[in-house]
Order: sequence, then structure tokens, then C-alpha cells
Amino acid sequence: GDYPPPRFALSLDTAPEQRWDEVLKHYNRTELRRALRLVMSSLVPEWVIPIISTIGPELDEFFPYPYSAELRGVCKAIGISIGEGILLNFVYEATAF
Amino acid sequence: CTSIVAQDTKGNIYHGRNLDYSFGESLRKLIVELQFEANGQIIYTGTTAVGYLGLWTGQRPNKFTISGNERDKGHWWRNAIAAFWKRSSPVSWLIRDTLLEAENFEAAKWKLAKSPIIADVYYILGGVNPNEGVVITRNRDGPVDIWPLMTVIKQWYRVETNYDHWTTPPPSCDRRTPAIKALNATGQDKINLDTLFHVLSVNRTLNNSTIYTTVMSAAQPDKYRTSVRTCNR
Repeated sequence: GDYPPPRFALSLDTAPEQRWDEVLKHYNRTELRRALRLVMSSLVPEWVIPIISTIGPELDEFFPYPYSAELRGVCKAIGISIGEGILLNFVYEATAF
Repeated sequence: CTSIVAQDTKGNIYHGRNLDYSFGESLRKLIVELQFEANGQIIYTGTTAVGYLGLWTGQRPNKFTISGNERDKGHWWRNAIAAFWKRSSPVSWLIRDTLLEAENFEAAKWKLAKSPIIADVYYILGGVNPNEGVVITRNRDGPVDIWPLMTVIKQWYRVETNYDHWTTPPPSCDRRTPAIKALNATGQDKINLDTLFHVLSVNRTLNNSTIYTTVMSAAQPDKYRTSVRTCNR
């Protein structure tokens, strides 16, 4: 049946690169990667990911603080590329047209 | 998606939403409620999926509540230009920024209405005072329409799905009509978070794509409640 999702605290006092770690530690990273890649592969052709990944080194240039830093931290913690992280977080903007 | 903001006869504001999306089996496992805290205090609360930084549903305690619904307009390449050339905000990051920065309903309304964003969207906002409820129809550059509660003329609720409110939704995807019927059947004197949850659970408004339902009232921040929906219609 219906159920309440887990609730976690996310401290804005923690550095953006680390602030999602407390949430992510509750999840199996392998399963998380598999679920996220399933969503992504249904929406975006695989060849797009390496192209978007070229933005990685320029992340701070394109995306405002603290999101650029949070994105870097989340990608590192989950074990996905920056390109995959960008696509996941822009899934609405990439499909809303 | 379906979002509803409503006011009871005592002036209390209630806000609820269904988030509908694909990939239900995978996505439901990733839904979380997050308390964003600073100095040991809750600054805002939101519902999202693990790995997704933005919020489509959130509450600033004792100030306002926000939800976002998809609005499909335009061309993908215009979204890309807005993202990489204009450096506009993703729509779900603007919700987070508003929850963090806006001090009251009015400030939130204008921030959501005027900030440049990458893609069109509907923002639904609820406050803590009578008549503090509004649907903001957005394009990338600013508001297309601002549709507030008007209780003096008995317009005590607003329902927004994924179509401009001044148009008729296609019958195959009409979640608006069943929600309106359920709200009218409930009545302004009976609307509260529990009855609003029931309205969001009527057939077609709740559907097989519904991932979660959240009901919230900024004046009662502890009542923020999300249910991951698995018994869909």
C-alpha cells in the first residue's frame, strides 16, 4: 500500500560537496546507480553523456553556487560521472517542450 | 501532476499535490522528505528523489508552501539556450532558492513569477493568511498569468494540472474536472489536510503515474506529509 518516504535532515551548515553524504549513506550505491541510469537511458541517448561531461571541469562556470558544488559531491558519492549528474538534474528542462 | 491550493471558511490555507511521472517502479524507491537545516533549525522542508538537487514540493515553516507542475511549451533548443547562454535557473532550483530566501508569501510570489528560468512551468504557492494562494503560469522570462484565490467571490480553491487554466484539458488527460468535482463535494467548510488528501486520491486525479502525494499547510508546518502512492487507479 501507500507509505511515507524516509525523512532525513540535510545541513546547510555542511560544505555543499558533503551535505548529501548523510542522505546517500542510507542507500546501496550500486542499486542507486542502476536506478538512476535506467531513468537516464530512457530519456537521453548514451552518446550525449560524454558530450555533457566535457562541462565537468567548467561546472562552476555554468551552474551557480551551491548547486555546482552539491552536484560534484553527489556524483562523487554515488559514483556517476558529472555528465550523468547534470543530465539527471536537468531531466525536466531537457524534456519539457 | 495536480496541485491544489484551498482556503477553509476560517481563512486557513491548505496546499496539496500529486507528482506524476514515468519510471514509477524505480522512482518510488528514491523519494525522500528532506529537512534543510541551519544552526539546528529547520529552514525549509521538501520532497524529492535521491540524487536530484532541486525541489518540486516544499514548505517554508510558518511562511509559505510551493509546488511545481510541468508546462509543455516551446522548443528544446530554446531551453538549451536559456540554460547555457542566459544562465537561467532550472525550475526546481528556483523553488529551493525561494524557500531559502523569501521571507513571506508576497516575496515568494514575485521571486517565482519574475526570475528567469530555463523552461516553462506552473508554480503553485500557498501562504498563511486568508487569500494567500496563487497559481503562477510561467514562461522562461516571466509570468504569463497570475491566478489568485478570490474568496470574496466564492473562489476558495485553485486547481492546476498541466494545462493553462483558461483552456480546456484534453478529455484523455483531464485530472482537473474530477478534482474540482471532489472539492465541490467536500465544501469549503470541510476542507482540511485529510479531506484534501482524499480529493487528490479520486480516480484519474490519482492515476498510475502518480509517484507521491504531499499535503501541507505552512501555518501548521509539522503536518507536512508525503505518501508514496502504490495503490493507484
